[in-house]
Amino acid sequence: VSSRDFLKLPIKDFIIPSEKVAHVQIGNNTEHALLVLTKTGYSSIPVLDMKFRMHGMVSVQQITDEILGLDRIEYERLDSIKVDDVMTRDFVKIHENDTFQRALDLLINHPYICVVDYDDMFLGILTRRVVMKQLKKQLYL
Amino acid sequence: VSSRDFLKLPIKDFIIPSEKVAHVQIGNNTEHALLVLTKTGYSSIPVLDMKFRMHGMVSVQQITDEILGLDRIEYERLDSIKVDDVMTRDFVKIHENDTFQRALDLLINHPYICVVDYDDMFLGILTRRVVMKQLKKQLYL
Ligand SMILES: Nc1ncnc2c1ncn2[C@@H]1O[C@@H]2COP(=O)(O)O[C@H]3[C@@H](O)[C@H](n4cnc5c(N)ncnc54)O[C@@H]3COP(=O)(O)O[C@H]2[C@H]1O
Ligand SMILES: Nc1ncnc2c1ncn2[C@@H]1O[C@@H]2COP(=O)(O)O[C@H]3[C@@H](O)[C@H](n4cnc5c(N)ncnc54)O[C@@H]3COP(=O)(O)O[C@H]2[C@H]1O
Repeated sequence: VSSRDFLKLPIKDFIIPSEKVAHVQIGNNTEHALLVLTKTGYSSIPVLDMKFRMHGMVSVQQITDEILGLDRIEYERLDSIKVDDVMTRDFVKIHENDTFQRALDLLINHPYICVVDYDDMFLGILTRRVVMKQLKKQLYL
Repeated sequence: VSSRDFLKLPIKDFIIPSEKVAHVQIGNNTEHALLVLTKTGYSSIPVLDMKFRMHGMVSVQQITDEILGLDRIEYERLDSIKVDDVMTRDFVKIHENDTFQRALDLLINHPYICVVDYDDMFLGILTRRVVMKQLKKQLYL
């Protein structure tokens, strides 16, 4: 495949589907979110609602930053703060028919991007790891 | 540049030099490490000694995982645990004369890799972001 054709490929086949993506729900508190993040080992995950619509992305750093007091980490506040108040609302998103080139441009500055349909329904994520594997294949042949 | 030649390039010019890399020292406690990680916004950083020799890599997840008690996160234990006890000691490393191809192979599974000289002295890091920018350049021309 020429580089040109490769870059024009839709990202559809490279998406990690929603059922495999760890996430939390809006309304959950940051203590729950931190437990999910720590147990799954991910540093950032999507925030969805019960209809699987995307609302934001939340990271360990956003949560810890929120409870960093003047002289200690105020972890007792975690169960009273909602993810809604610390998450990133203006996150980067992509559609399943967007091209590999578009994905590559975005992944240069983001470890993963959320894939949504035209109703903002969460379909899955596209990660640097998956894209780099494809780039390697493309370059090694 | 042909793909073949590009992949054979040494990684030297793409290294983020040690003076620009956030890190902690062996012997530091995990409370200090968590503060550095939260303030710099990085999810994982190298652990060095005073001579800038590499000892390991420590992440927010390793620290939080360590203090996850049966019914709450035991933050008060952080100042009594050393980074030495939670860090990854068998981390991935690369030399400055290794090739781009070698770096790409490693970065598929690691967000960054530490660059050391033949005495295990820390020289800097190579990140997915830097490598993906180069891959993009290589493919778009
Ligand atoms: N449980 C695990 N098993 C194997 N390798 C693991 C792993 N957890 C992390 N890694 C490795 O570490 C990289 C960075 O993970 P991080 O959690 O910071 O950043 C992740 C995370 O924020 C998100 N992510 C990836 N897979 C996810 C999933 N199934 N659910 C939710 N978020 C996910 O996408 C980012 C980039 O992921 P990517 O795969 O490119 O890159 C991953 C992967 O190479
Ligand atoms: N302060 C900041 N400014 C701009 N963008 C930021 C940023 N912090 C994080 N990012 C973005 O998020 C990505 C993942 O960062 P993370 O801290 O999980 O994972 C980072 C971190 O563990 C480490 N790293 C990168 N630069 C570092 C530095 N100067 N000192 C220490 N560790 C560094 O290498 C991993 C991969 O970095 P990479 O640049 O490929 O990918 C970075 C970058 O695209």
